[in-house]
Amino acid sequence: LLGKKTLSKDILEELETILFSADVGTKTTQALLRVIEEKLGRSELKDNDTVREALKDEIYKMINLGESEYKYEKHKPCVIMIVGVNGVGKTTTIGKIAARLNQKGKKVMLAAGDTFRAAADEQLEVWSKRSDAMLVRGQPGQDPSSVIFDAVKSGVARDVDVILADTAGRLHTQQNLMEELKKVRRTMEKAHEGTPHEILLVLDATIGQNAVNQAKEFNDALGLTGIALTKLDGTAKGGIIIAITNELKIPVRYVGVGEHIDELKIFDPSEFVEALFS
Amino acid sequence: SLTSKLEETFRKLRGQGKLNEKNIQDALKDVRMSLLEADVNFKVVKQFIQDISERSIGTEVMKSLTPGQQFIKIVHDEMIRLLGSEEDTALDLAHKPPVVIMVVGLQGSGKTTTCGKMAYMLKKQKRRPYLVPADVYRPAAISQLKTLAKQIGVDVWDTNPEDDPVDVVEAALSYARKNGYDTLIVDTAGRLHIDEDMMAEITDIKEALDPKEILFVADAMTGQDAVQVAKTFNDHLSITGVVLTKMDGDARGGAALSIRSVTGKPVKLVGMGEKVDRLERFYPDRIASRILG
Ligand SMILES: Nc1nc2c(ncn2[C@@H]2O[C@H](COP(=O)(O)OP(=O)(O)OP(=O)(O)O)[C@@H](O)[C@H]2O)c(=O)[nH]1
Ligand SMILES: Nc1nc2c(ncn2[C@@H]2O[C@H](COP(=O)(O)OP(=O)(O)OP(=O)(O)O)[C@@H](O)[C@H]2O)c(=O)[nH]1
Ligand SMILES: [Mg+2]
Ligand SMILES: [Mg+2]
Repeated sequence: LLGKKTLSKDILEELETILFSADVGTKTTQALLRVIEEKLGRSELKDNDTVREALKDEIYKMINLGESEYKYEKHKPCVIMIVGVNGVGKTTTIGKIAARLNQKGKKVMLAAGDTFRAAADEQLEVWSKRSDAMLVRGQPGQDPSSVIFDAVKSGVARDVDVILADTAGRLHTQQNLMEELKKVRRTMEKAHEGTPHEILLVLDATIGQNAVNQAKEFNDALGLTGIALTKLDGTAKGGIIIAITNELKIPVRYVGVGEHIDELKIFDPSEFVEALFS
Repeated sequence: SLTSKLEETFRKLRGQGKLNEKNIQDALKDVRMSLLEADVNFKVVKQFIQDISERSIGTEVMKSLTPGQQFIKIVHDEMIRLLGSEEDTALDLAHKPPVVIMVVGLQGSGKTTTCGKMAYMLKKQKRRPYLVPADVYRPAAISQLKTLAKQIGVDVWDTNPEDDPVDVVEAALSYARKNGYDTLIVDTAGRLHIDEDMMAEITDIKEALDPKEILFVADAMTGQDAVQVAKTFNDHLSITGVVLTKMDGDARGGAALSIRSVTGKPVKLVGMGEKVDRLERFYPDRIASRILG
């Protein structure tokens, strides 16, 4: 007799503005608002604060997978493969992680797996110096798999704690390049059993819905175990990770908040949710 | 696809003769969802839907096309109109040499690569371009542009990481003028639109160069943030055009509409790959179809 209970038009519009503007996406926004409409009572749905708090809780549940930073002590050497599309911040994030591990007394090695892009190895070399990490690099145009194979072998021999393997940026739509990445992964296993222990996808917070495609494709190809969300120091909110963590169950490990070596934070779901609504 | 969704929506319009506010509500909703999924900015979508609504109300539902197809044609044509006509997408190079092209944008958008591509393109057009690395911050940025310059056989200024970018561009411009280069392509550091110091720097670089082209380089997969970023860069610099990079991916590219909408400036070039020859002119009809899905 009363009809389906729904959010008031004003509250709905306000929330859509917040969520759409944060790149949460239409599907996820609609799903979230539907959950709120089912959960809350008729009078609660008219109260802005109650609705907002309920929404924050729902988002928190979707992004809190209970495990932020990877436990690098689990393996020695612990081998991490860093992947993602062009320009998202892979190389810079590796430098930051290396510095963080170095500060904790870990012996870190970087593998210059981008043998394609102009000055990619030089860029990683600067980061290796800044983070006091070892560097293994190859020749320009060399098969990235062979560079990474050498790095893993060398890291094992030199009793390194963590090996961070950089790879060239590539679009998930480039079949041959995705195959190249699968080969890199297989090669790591050949160099040292059980590796890579972590495959980290780097996503740029300024990217829109294409991030979901990226996550799906890289996950299908490699099996991702973590995400690093960069450039959150800008005005983009990175709402795309809500759908990604909820659907693919891949935890966000880190957030990048600047171009400097110390501008890396461990992902904090409640902080992320607050920032969405600020 | 949007077309099939609209066909379904318009099946109910049979025999209604004219499009009116009431019968196109569902159709507008379909378009709205599709544009949001394509990353067109939320506010830009709102305005676009309003324009479409005004344009299509009263239109005869033509007998030659089904209502769905006709409606899509209205939407498509409106989008192409908004994305800009094809004439103003040429680079403005008809000036006393050396003509300066300055490239700006967020971190990682593809500026350095685009500078290399433009130098390659201009060299093929029998021009004598000169590349200037003005990014002294990013590790190996200077080396990256120098490597590209060497690959394509174009001369490049020997910037040092300790140099001041304003001094660099002034010296390079003067050198280019004295040595007969007709085009100066200046690569700048990626920067946040909210970084006051860096926005002040880019304004100083602009003043030192008096560029005829200030190209805002944006990643085709940019989301809702495209509006804020583009507006700020445009407010500070009065950009003359936009380059959309990484269009060889499957991003719908709604940022193109957002950026054009908020700046009024044309998309001039499109990056279609990592290699130096992967730069194309912008074709509004191609991206319109892509955004609409
Ligand atoms: N503001 C900001 N900039 C960042 C952040 N992370 C990386 N960057 C910048 O983004 C740009 C690209 O970073 P890279 O590390 O080269 O990205 P990449 O993914 O390795 O790029 P490719 O190897 O070319 O695919 C650089 O200018 C970095 O300084 C961040 O968290 N905030
Ligand atoms: N697939 C594809 N990749 C591109 C395109 N344009 C640039 N890239 C890649 O995007 C990444 C970033 O390019 P850069 O030229 O370093 O970007 P940038 O804007 O100079 O970066 P910063 O100087 O750090 O701000 C590199 O891996 C490029 O090869 C394009 O049109 N398509
Ligand atoms: Mg890199
Ligand atoms: Mg650059």
